Amino acid sequence: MRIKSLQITGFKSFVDKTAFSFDTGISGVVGPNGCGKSNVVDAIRWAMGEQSPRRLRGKGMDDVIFAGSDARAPVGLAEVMLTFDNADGIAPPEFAAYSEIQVARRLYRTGESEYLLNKTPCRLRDILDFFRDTGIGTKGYTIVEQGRIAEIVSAKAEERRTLIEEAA
Amino acid sequence: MRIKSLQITGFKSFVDKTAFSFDTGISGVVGPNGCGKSNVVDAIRWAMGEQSPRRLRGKGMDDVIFAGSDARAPVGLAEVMLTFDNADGIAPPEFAAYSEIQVARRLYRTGESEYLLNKTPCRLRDILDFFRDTGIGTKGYTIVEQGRIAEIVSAKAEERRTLIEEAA
Amino acid sequence: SRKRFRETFDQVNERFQKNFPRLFRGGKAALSLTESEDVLEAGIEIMAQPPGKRLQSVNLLSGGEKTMTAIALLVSVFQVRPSPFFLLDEVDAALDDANVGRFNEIVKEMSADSQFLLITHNKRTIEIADVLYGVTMEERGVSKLVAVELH
Amino acid sequence: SRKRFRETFDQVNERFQKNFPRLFRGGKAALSLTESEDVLEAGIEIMAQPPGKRLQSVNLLSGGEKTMTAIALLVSVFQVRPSPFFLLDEVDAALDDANVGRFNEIVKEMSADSQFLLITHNKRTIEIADVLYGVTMEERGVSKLVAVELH
Ligand SMILES: Nc1ncnc2c1ncn2[C@@H]1O[C@H](COP(=O)(O)OP(=O)(O)OP(=O)(O)O)[C@@H](O)[C@H]1O
Ligand SMILES: Nc1ncnc2c1ncn2[C@@H]1O[C@H](COP(=O)(O)OP(=O)(O)OP(=O)(O)O)[C@@H](O)[C@H]1O
Ligand SMILES: [Mg+2]
Ligand SMILES: [Mg+2]
Repeated sequence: MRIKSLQITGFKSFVDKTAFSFDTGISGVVGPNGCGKSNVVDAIRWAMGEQSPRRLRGKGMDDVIFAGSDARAPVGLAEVMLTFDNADGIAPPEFAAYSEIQVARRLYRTGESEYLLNKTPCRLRDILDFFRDTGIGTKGYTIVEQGRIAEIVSAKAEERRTLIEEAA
Repeated sequence: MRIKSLQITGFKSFVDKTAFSFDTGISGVVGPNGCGKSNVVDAIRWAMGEQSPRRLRGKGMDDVIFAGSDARAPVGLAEVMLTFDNADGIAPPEFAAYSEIQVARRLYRTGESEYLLNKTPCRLRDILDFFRDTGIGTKGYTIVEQGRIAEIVSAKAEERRTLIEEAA
Repeated sequence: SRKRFRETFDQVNERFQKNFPRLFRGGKAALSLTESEDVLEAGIEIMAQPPGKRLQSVNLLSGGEKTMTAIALLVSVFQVRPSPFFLLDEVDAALDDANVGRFNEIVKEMSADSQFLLITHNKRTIEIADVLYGVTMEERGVSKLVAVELH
Repeated sequence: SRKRFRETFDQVNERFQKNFPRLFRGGKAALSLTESEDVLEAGIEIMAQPPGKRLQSVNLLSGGEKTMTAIALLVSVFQVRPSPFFLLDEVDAALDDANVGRFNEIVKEMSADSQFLLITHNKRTIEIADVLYGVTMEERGVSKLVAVELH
């Protein structure tokens, strides 16, 4: 269930709709300090159901909505759409018929959230279950945030359990 | 009060007596991963009176004594000698007459410690007072450990006080 | 379940004991469970001994050695329970040239079965990418995808 | 004492407000004391706004931006209360080429008054050193100083 494409609008520094189409193999993301590379990873985490603003470097979840710049006003909505290729069939049984599965998340500055699975509105719970059933979690080893690789080694023994638990 | 020379024997990976003679200006320390660069900084911190083994990446203070290698047996003593140039006269008044001030620290695997100021045995307290009186602390901004530069920014507001307190 | 956790742990441990010496070109390492009545409460200890060195607390390792040890463990978990994709943000920051090369080699191998997204500033890591996405802020404060190069 | 802390804080803040825009080629930043009955209990908040961006929580800054902000603060403390020496261990790890250059430039300036020991893997930082100390482990597990080159 590799990532086929990612579309980001109004999420952090990606105010304008930005589309990434990913292939198999190795994709490198490069650019100067502060240009938005880690924000791309944050967008993927967020679409996968990340609930802690702190893990996205924010204070509140509304911190992920584009806050404006010199020349631009803040916006009222952050949206991320993540499309998966289900060719390897590892998606949960109810999605077996789909060759592509799309997960979308929206957050309005008013505080309302929307979640969609294959364009059908659902709850955050359904997004989290979807990923848990495919074995991909935001807590495991799938995503290694900037500056945190060595944490696996300097962490306390109990904290390291999650690594094995998510794989078990 | 710049560092004039540093001599390390039996401290972490520097089992053989190793002498660094430092000049004014910028000294670069280079080498592959794991070769001992950060251990040099640990040696300087330790000679300045660092009391927490954790801040030296150890569990107990005896972790700083050379523990052996493939080919070498562990040793029973770690010693670091730090020599300062007092040309700028910032050393405490009682040292005003000295153009050079030497601080030495030893730790025996039996647990005994020795501290020396200009080759005169003293207590850890005297070493700590000496550095405090010159305004150089191991907690302030004088030493930035590997991986910790950004901590100043991600730290809690109360933790950042030390930076100003040490300078005040 | 206890049984599944124990089995997964043992499989990851077996791989870790092979992957560490491979990444370090020698030495040895292993995982162990801390003392606990219930295996579901036990913590996981790491023992890691780079080639030629004595076994000491894993915290005494250097920055680069800790990163390589962590990579050895991540690769081991991956081999037991492959994830369809891996997002790695500047994990090569603490590595010297030789270790960047070893990290890149193992990523190239794993990329046959898994999709990788690598954020990096490192010229050597950039070379192993099949595609490069360049992100910039031509307009200040606004991120833009400006270049997609195929290698 | 309260008075001295307050004075030092103000002096460091004044410098920080100049050093940040210098290192970021624009933008603004400032320190502030958290609400507290007693100034000796107050914490220190950092507000940092890179050029062209809006002011947000300092935690939202990128890895490189956090490092540069920290450097701006350290330089400010140094200017108020110079230390005879500075030991910096791989502080350039998260910086891109342009920022490594700016970091090097400010270190070169400060080195007129302070002695610097820089541990680094970065080729550009290596170039600003007056002397280079090479550490190796020719014999495994044993550190040795093998080269001292003058530039
Ligand atoms: N809600 C938001 N609105 C606008 N900009 C934001 C928002 N949240 C974060 N940013 C900006 O995004 C930038 C950080 O981006 P990011 O962490 O992706 O950088 P990066 O490319 O990973 O850089 P580095 O190489 O230094 O790690 C910060 O400058 C921050 O101001
Ligand atoms: N008491 C000790 N006896 C022997 N070796 C030790 C002792 N304490 C630490 N070491 C060794 O020192 C090495 C770490 O050295 P150090 O942290 O200085 O490396 P480094 O040059 O900074 O590397 P990096 O570039 O990865 O940060 C470890 O491999 C560790 O095994
Ligand atoms: Mg980043
Ligand atoms: Mg180091």
